[in-house]
Amino acid sequence: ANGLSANQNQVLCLIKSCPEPQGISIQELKQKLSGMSISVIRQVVDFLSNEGHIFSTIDEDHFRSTDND
Amino acid sequence: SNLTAEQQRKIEENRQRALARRAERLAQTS
Repeated sequence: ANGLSANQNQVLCLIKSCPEPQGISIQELKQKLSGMSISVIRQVVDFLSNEGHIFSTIDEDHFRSTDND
Repeated sequence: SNLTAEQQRKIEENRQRALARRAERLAQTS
């Protein structure tokens, strides 16, 4: 419905649900998405970042969503 | 976890940039 793939929605959903000010790390995403490889997660995160859905926080490994606060 | 003032500033800057990018993308597809 929002034009995103299943993988993209899954990653975006996890990023949105993280309440930490520094966001969620790639490693934490990997732990929660056991079926997805780090390289696929990185590709999805790059895409979501380019589209402005998410942004990096304290470093290039932590992400937050633009539309939750 | 406590963030420093500098980290908070950087996060807000990145957030604003992402919001601008999102608005740009939405404008392109409408």
